[in-house]
Amino acid sequence: KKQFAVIGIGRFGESLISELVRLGHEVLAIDTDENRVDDIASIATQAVQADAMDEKVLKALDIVNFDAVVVAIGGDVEANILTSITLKEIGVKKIIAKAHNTMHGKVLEKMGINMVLYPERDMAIRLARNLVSTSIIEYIELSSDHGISERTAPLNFVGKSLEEKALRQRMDITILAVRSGSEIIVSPQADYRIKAGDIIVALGPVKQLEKLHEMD
Amino acid sequence: KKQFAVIGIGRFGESLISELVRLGHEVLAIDTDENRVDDIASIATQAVQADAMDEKVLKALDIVNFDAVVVAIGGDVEANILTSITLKEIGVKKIIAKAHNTMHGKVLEKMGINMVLYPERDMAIRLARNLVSTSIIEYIELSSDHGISERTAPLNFVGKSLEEKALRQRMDITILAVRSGSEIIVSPQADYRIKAGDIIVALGPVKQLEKLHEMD
Ligand SMILES: Nc1ncnc2c1ncn2[C@@H]1O[C@H](COP(=O)(O)OP(=O)(O)OP(=O)(O)O)[C@@H](O)[C@H]1O
Ligand SMILES: Nc1ncnc2c1ncn2[C@@H]1O[C@H](COP(=O)(O)OP(=O)(O)OP(=O)(O)O)[C@@H](O)[C@H]1O
Repeated sequence: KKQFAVIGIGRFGESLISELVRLGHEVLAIDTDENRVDDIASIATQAVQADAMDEKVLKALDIVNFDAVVVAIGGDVEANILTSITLKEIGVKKIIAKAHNTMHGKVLEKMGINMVLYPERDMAIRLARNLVSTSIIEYIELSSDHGISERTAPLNFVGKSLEEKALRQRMDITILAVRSGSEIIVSPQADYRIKAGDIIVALGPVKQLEKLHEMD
Repeated sequence: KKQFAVIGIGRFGESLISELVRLGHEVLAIDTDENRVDDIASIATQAVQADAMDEKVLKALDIVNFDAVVVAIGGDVEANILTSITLKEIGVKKIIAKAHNTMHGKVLEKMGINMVLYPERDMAIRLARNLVSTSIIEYIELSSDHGISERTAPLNFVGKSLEEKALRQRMDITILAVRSGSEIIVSPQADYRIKAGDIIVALGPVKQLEKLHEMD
C-alpha cells in the first residue's frame, strides 16, 4: 500500500485522488479551498485545508515520507511553482507537477521536477493520431485467407462493449487484445468497453479484416 | 490528406492543430478571439475569426464536408454545447468535443456526439496507474538466467533518451520495444526519448531485470 499526497483538488486532482484510492492506496488531499476539501473528504484517506506553499504545514504533514507528491494546482502558476520548489527543498523524492502551459512546464523541468504533465497537449496528440490513422498499424499473415491486424478502434465502437459489437457472430472476427492507453488487455472480457484511442488486435478472415479496416 | 476543423484555439485546440498539420493534413482553425486566430494563422491551413454557434458561418465554410470537426471550446460550456448541436444539425458526420467537466460531458454524450474527451481525467488515470504499478506487468522466462519483462518506465528514465541511459553497456539489458500511449515502437532507436507512462519491454539476465524492476 503506497502513500500519496495530491495538492490541488481541480478536475485533474480529483480524478487522480479517486483513482489512487480505487487502486487501493492512501491519499492525502490538500487544498486552500474549504469546499473542495469538504467535497473530497469522503473519498480521500485524509483531506486538509492548507496553503501548500507553507513549508511548516508540509513538514507537519510528514509529506517527505510519501511515495510521491503531485502538484495539481492549475491557474495559479506561481503557487504551483513555489509549492514544487518547497517540496524539493524539504526532500520529497518523487514530485509530479501539472503544467498550466508550455512556459510553466519549462520552468518546472529546469527546476528538476521528476515528471511534468501536459494533459491538454497529451490528449490532443492522442486524438490527432486517432483521427489520421484508421490505417492498419500492423498486419500478420497467417495464411492467404486469414490474418491478424491492428487498428485504432472505429469511432462507432467507442463507448460500446465487445459483446454489444458481437464481432465474432457478425463478422467472424476474434479480438485477441486491446491496447488502451499504456496498458494491454489480452483476451479482453465480453464486457470490456472500448475507449477512444484504443487499438484493437483482431484475428479473422482477410475479407472481414478489410471490412473492419474500412470502418472509420 | 484529410480535412479537419478545430473550433477553439486553447491549449488543447492549439496542440491538436499543430499535430494534425505536422502529420500532413489540412486544418481549419476557428475562434472568436482575433489574437488567437492571428497566432495560429502561420500554422493552420486556414484560420478564421468567427462565432462557431453561427450556423450560417459554418455552412459558408463548407464544414459539413470535413473528415472531422473538433469542438475545443473550454470554459464557455453553453457555447461548446450549442456549437456541437449546430454541427450535428447541419450534418457533420464526425464530431469530437472536449468536455469541461463530467456534467458537461454527460450532456454531450446524451446528444449523441461521437466522441467526448476528458483530458484532465484521462491523464489523472494514466498517472495513477504509472504511480502504483512499478511492478512487472508481464514476464517471459527464456531460461533460468534470462528473461523478457515489461514494466512502466522508471521515473528517472522519463525525458532521457535510450542512449543516455546506456542500458546495454551498463546493465546488459536490451530494450526490445516501448509502448508509448497507444503506439508500440519495436526496436526503438538510440535517440528515442522516454515519456511518462511508457512501458519498456526489456531482455536481459534475470538479476539485471530485477534491478530494473526495483528502480522507481
Ligand atoms: N497554494 C495552494 N495550496 C493548495 N491548493 C491550492 C493552492 N493554490 C491553488 N490551489 C488549489 O488548486 C486547485 C486547482 O487549481 P485550478 O482549479 O486553478 O486548476 P485547473 O487548471 O482548473 O485544474 P484542473 O484542470 O485540474 O481542473 C484549486 O482547487 C485551488 O484551490
Ligand atoms: N462561440 C465560440 N466560437 C469560437 N470559438 C470560441 C467560442 N467560444 C469560445 N471560443 C474559444 O475557445 C477557446 C478555448 O476556450 P477556453 O480558453 O475557455 O478553454 P480551456 O478549457 O481553457 O482550453 P484549454 O484547456 O484547451 O486550454 C478560446 O480561445 C475561445 O476564444
